[in-house]
Amino acid sequence: MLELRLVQGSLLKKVLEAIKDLVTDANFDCSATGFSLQAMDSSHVALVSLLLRSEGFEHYRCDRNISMGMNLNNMAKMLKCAGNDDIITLKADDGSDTVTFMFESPTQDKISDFEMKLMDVDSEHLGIPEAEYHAIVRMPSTEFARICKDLSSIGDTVVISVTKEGVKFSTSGDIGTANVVCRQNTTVDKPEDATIVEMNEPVSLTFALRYFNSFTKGTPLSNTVTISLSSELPVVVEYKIAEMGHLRFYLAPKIEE
Amino acid sequence: VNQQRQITTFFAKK
Repeated sequence: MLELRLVQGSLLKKVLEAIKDLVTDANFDCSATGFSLQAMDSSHVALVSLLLRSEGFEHYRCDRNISMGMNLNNMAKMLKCAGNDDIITLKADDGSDTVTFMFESPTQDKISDFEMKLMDVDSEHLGIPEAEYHAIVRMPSTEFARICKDLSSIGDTVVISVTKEGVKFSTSGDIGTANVVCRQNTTVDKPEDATIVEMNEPVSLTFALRYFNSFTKGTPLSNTVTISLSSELPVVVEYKIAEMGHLRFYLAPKIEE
Repeated sequence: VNQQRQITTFFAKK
């Protein structure tokens, strides 16, 4: 028996909107720790890792570890039927091939349930090692989304370089080149508007911009985004999910042959 | 030329 009640149901709606275009089918894993997902895109270039900790749910019952295969597009369709202020409860019986999403309006005057078929999803879990990153950049998530969108109108790849000066995003294409430099800036009214550049070693890596643009669909989840970079390692783009966990995107770099 | 790597090059299967 599985029963997870999430008062801030909009979080789950936002998570699905953030990942449904990158990953088609995935297994949601449920354990005492929380509700999680790890999945790669079809080309195995990017990886999504979601964690919603059990403590973040108002009610969390998961009698035994289970893995539920879902088509994310279908799940997103169902969650779109929940209001932004609705409480969402996920329910599944042992051995059942369906999951039920129950939506309750804040005033309890409307209660809906949507039952979705589960599916078998072949997925390989990858071990993500703890890494010391050469550089960690924290910036407003909307700013990062703006940069990715702007640069993708000029080129297909972005070079992200972190130096003492700050973080530089560069691209080039048929029509020309573009460089955006963000300097550390902590003299802001609100902490979420700060840009913080922590650098242990200078680092410069090249990535496909279209993946970054897909990751920025996580922007509604958090005011800030953290970008962790190390030479010849996948970059981590992380959106924290307030008091619950995180949505992390890993992207393999392009490396000169 | 920069070649796109795959995630599985960096992270091993569990």
